[in-house]
Amino acid sequence: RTRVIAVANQKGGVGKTTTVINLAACLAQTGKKILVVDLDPQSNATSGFGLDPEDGASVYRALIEDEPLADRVRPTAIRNVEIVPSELDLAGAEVDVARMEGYLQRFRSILRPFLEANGYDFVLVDCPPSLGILTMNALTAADAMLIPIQCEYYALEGLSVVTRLIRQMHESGANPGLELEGIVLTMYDARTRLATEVVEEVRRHFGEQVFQTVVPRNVRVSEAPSFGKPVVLHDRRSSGARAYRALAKEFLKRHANR
Amino acid sequence: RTRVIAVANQKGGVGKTTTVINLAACLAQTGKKILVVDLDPQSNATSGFGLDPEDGASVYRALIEDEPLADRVRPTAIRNVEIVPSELDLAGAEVDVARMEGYLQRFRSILRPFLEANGYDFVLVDCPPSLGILTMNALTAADAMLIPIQCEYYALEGLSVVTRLIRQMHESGANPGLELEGIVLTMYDARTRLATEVVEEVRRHFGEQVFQTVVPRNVRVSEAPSFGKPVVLHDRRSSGARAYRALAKEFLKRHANR
Ligand SMILES: Nc1ncnc2c1ncn2[C@@H]1O[C@H](COP(=O)(O)OP(=O)(O)OP(=O)(O)O)[C@@H](O)[C@H]1O
Ligand SMILES: Nc1ncnc2c1ncn2[C@@H]1O[C@H](COP(=O)(O)OP(=O)(O)OP(=O)(O)O)[C@@H](O)[C@H]1O
Ligand SMILES: [Mg+2]
Ligand SMILES: [Mg+2]
Repeated sequence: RTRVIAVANQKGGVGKTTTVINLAACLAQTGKKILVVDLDPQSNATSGFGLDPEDGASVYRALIEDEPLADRVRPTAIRNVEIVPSELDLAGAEVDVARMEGYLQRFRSILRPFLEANGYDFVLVDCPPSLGILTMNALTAADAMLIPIQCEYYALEGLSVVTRLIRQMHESGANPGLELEGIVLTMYDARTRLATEVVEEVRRHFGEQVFQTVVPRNVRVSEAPSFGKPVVLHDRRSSGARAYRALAKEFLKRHANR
Repeated sequence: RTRVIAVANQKGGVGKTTTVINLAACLAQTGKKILVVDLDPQSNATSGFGLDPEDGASVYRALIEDEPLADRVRPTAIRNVEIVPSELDLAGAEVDVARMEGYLQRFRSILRPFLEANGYDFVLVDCPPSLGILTMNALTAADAMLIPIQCEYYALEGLSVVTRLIRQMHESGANPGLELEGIVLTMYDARTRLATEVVEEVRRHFGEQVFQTVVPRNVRVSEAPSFGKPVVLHDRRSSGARAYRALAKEFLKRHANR
């Protein structure tokens, strides 16, 4: 069975897209079949794989008019990674979907049937930096939520909101089975005391739920999108690439014991 | 007359909150009276001034039930800076306000009368990282939009969306007078070629609309919120503080010629 993971955090710029792109690429290199869904109207995951946003190709019309998802899947340059790209109109989906019956279940109702007919191991959904309709749709459709956290002060404040969200999904019945896949610490800068304090604080609160792998701040990571490639392909020896490979290994180990 | 400036960019983590806090503090030090409005449910601007989010104190109930804004203004530790704080419920405003008559004008209709009766020089509105109802309300109420841009690749992609927004505000009649206050380049890391490329590209496209002052990436800036203070007070000699003081000077020079 395909495991659907929503990569979400309402705090902006914490590494959601970077984690989706690089985790997808690393999992694919181990032979796993990956589908990435870009639910962010900014379409950074789409361009991070070297594709252009494509009018009509995003989930937008599938959410609004029940058009099949299968027509929207595009190959990427990476074997075993396919993507449903984003488009600008997706921003309009927030208002349009909000007015529909069962508006939280729209994405789940188009994704689940599609997955029955296709053999992906994992689906990674890149969410926009908000807890609006698109992110809520991703969390309702997902088996688990992966939360990237920047090693910065504001990151700590947002954490309680995000974890409360999982409880809300359970209590409201929107997705009683939603798990926490884990918390990934990103953009760690060893030269600052603040970064170490954030890591210690997050580990103290969340223990085992925090991945051991910490992704360092590394300029090769921020350069990679300008080449339309994940950093694990742009510069495989960089500290950022090594960290994402280690994260993928740790991620798979958690699933090996399933 | 008070000038209302919405600090907005749907790209997350680009320095919107940091720019609001430090520009407000620097303008206040020159004697200007500043009101900050925290329109982001994450309430980073609120905590960046050392305040706690306060249930019932945000614009939320003012937007929904026409309660006066005056009861929601709080002093900060900085002379000449007051703030309308945020609260968690503000996230619910997106859906509630969307269902109201004239939902884009809600914030304008409560802010403008309030400003008539109070003598602020500038209002700085901190927007969430999205182009949802809260940001659209801020842009409808504002005289101008200030756009922070991170010196990173994804920042370039988002720029065309944000500037298209001003045209949309004009063409739709929502705010025909909305100006571009300027574009501020933030988190510039001189050690990377990418940062220089982004600066050159943005200046090539937007010329004079880009502030000369570029804010460098500086750890003292990211430490400041953990002390509940703007960097210009936390460490006034840091490169981040010097840059925000220079930005405020440049900002005021633009208005001296008005
Ligand atoms: N480990 C890292 N080292 C250096 N730069 C990084 C790292 N991870 C991400 N970045 C850069 O930081 C910026 C923010 O990352 P990214 O866009 O992945 O975050 P996001 O959470 O998806 O943002 P948004 O909230 O806008 O969707 C990008 O410019 C990215 O290239
Ligand atoms: N010049 C700088 N140097 C170093 N760190 C910075 C700088 N400016 C901002 N930061 C840090 O980068 C992170 C993002 O900045 P900030 O929160 O101001 O961005 P934002 O655009 O308001 O984010 P959001 O989209 O979530 O509202 C914060 O942790 C902040 O402390
Ligand atoms: Mg993203
Ligand atoms: Mg902010």
